[in-house]
Amino acid sequence: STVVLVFEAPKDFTFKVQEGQKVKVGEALGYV
Amino acid sequence: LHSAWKSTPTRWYPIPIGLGALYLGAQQAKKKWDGDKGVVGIDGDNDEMAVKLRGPWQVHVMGALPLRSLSRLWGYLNSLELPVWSREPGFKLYSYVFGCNLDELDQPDLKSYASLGDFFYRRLRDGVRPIDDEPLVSPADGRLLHFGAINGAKVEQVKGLTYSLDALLGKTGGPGTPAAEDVEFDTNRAFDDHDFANINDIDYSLGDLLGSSQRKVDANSSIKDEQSSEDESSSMRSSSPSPSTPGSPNEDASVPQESTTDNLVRDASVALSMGTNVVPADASSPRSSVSKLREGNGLFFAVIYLAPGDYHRFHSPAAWVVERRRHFAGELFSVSPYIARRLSNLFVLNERVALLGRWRYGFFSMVPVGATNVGSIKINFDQALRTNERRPRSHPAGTYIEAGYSKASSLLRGQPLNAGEEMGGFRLG
Repeated sequence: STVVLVFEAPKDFTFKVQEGQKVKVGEALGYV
Repeated sequence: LHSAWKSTPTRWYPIPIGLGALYLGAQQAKKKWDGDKGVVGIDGDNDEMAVKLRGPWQVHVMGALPLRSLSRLWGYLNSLELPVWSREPGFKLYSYVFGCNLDELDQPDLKSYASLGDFFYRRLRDGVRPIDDEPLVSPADGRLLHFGAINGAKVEQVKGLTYSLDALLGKTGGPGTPAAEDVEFDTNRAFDDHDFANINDIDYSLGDLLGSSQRKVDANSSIKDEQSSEDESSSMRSSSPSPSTPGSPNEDASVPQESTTDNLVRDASVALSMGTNVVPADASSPRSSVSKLREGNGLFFAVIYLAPGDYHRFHSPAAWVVERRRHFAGELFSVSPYIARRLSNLFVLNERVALLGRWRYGFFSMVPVGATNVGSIKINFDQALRTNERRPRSHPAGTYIEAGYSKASSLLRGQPLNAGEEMGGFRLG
């Protein structure tokens, strides 16, 4: 199963994760 | 047993491949006879273009299999109650093979899980998943497959493979798009003080709250009158384009298209509707779900893959308001990274529930996508949602059923959620 997020954010939004990284519920994905 | 094991001769013989080939051929012939011609969805960019299976031969073999039926059978088998003595060793073995952390379980007594399906949908102990303070957090345990910015309404599945954003989320409005189909949804969930916790995080226009809301209420009530007078059986429209009907819900609810959120709010006021995304190719009628962004903003995406051993409930990734959901009928291909690299349009082909709404920066959506082993998507605040059902003829691939959550909160006109709040999950089959 998969969850896809699509969202609007300021252009300086930055992901703070790496592709292929394991994540857990509540772990930060990005910041503005 | 011992003598049978020792004395029974082993005879090797070829699997009747010809029989399998005949079966696949018959399936293909049936599809052609039905007029599907391999069509499994509709391209959101060009409504005249059907999405067909594209990929190597493995993909086509998979496409010929009755995946939805297999998924339901899998779900049934895993709902069978296991003997108590077998539960602990069985679930321990499963945890060992798939890497589940049993220390995190809310209910550590493995014998209390009656079936593998129950164990699969296990709940975690409070506090084992702390919620970060950043505005966007992970909604699920899993592996981050891909993320980035969206350019030109195309989302990248993997490097080099893209799919249409409109096909993923569905288009909004358009002549003949919504047809009245009452969908029951959970209005019992009380709107309490907890729901206001992050109200300051979400941006509203004054018009949303005051001026235009009256118009929306009026539009809504007139829609309901029309819906109640309409024959229920005629509400399920075919997927072929239909002409604009004067006084249709969309036209009645006409509000200037000022922004994405306005569109979303406007459409949420068409409280419950069922429509298809097959609309005339007239560009002026259907609009993208994300038609206009705020100045200085962009669109981003992230894809999280949940492996079989992962915790399979999903939580809210941000403080946001869910205004509506679109349930897309579809196939149930595996969504493993192996298939994602080979099958283009995978997330557009599979059955999914697109939850649309807004957060502090504008548009926000979350799309749980089903797979062969986990075809059932559950949303806690939407008891009416039924996924992975035997597909009715009136709800073909590429179409969706839409429901609005405007009644969940009269102020926010949607279902408010805090970051980290449990929203639902994936169940086996």
